Amino acid sequence: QFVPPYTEDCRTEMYPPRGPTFQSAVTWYTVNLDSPPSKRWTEIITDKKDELVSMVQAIKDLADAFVPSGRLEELIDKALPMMIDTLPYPFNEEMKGIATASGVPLGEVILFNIFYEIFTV
Amino acid sequence: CTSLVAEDPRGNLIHARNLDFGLFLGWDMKNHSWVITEKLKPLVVNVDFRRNNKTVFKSTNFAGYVGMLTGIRPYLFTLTMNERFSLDGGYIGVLEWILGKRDGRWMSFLTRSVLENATSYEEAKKLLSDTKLLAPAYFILGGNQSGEACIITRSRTHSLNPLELDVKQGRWYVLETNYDHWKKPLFLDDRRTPAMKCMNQTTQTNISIKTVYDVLSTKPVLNKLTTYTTLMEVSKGNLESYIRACPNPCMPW
Repeated sequence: QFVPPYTEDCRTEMYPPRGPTFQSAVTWYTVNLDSPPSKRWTEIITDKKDELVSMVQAIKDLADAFVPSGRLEELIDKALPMMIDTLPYPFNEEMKGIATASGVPLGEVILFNIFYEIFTV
Repeated sequence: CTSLVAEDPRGNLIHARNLDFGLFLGWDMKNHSWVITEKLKPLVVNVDFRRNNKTVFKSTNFAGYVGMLTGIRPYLFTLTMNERFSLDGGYIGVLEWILGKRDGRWMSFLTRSVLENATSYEEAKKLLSDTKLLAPAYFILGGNQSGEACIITRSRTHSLNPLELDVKQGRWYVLETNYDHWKKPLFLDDRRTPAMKCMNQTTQTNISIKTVYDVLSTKPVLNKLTTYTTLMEVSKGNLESYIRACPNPCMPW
């Protein structure tokens, strides 16, 4: 158990979650699908704005580490917003609302939402 | 990631997952943790999506991400997705998209559409199997009847070797990490073997939300990339999630 891959004996009695492998519970929110798409995420993003800004900054730092000139970041902030209307409705409108509610540039919100496809690079 | 759907002796289906993300995206030497993984944890939220003031589906999300990685359509089906690596990867799909060839779907928008609009396991299975994607993926789908669970292994254009629950043949659970089920996982990243060992040790008789949580809490199924664990029971319409930590010694992935 003390050499990689640190395979443990099967754990038991871990539930209800507590102790060193349990960091915290997860907050519940409601998203009203009858609301305009650009308004749906406002409550969540208002609560999580600082954490979202911090996470996006970490991705930007990573981009700068790969491309110190800052060109990659520039590309994200300039090029990605141009594709927003090629993305399916209502998700494009929801992303615009998230950018507005958080103050995070739209290109960076789009990057976060298509990260799965991008990350396969 | 590790996703599994198990059927208990009474025919109830339990769907659970560890969401692992942030590999190679910056390592924090001081805290022995992945930078992006630790930044994602505070963004984890549970969301009740409602229409006409009634729940349509529920999900565990990263705030700011409008697609779905983990969700339940209460009493109908449950869905999780795991990342699949392939040379015919997402970057080709993105390139096609930029060049104007837009007949594929962005993975997380497809899962969101399925949870929002599909009204049965079979309908969800068809959409997840047949829709052209921009990137390969694993979809792990649970239904609301005995025997209704499958792993859908997707290339961008095809569904490969779907694996179904088959309780009569002794397959009372399906389990997916990030490797094709008909191949051995990468020996450096074998989370499938320890997870299956613990599921088999638990036995079908004792499987429950509690014992599935035990399996997902066993290293290296639990590792430094694990952001959250979600447990779902379709028959109760229940979804619960917990943000995780992996005390040293712990595998980076």
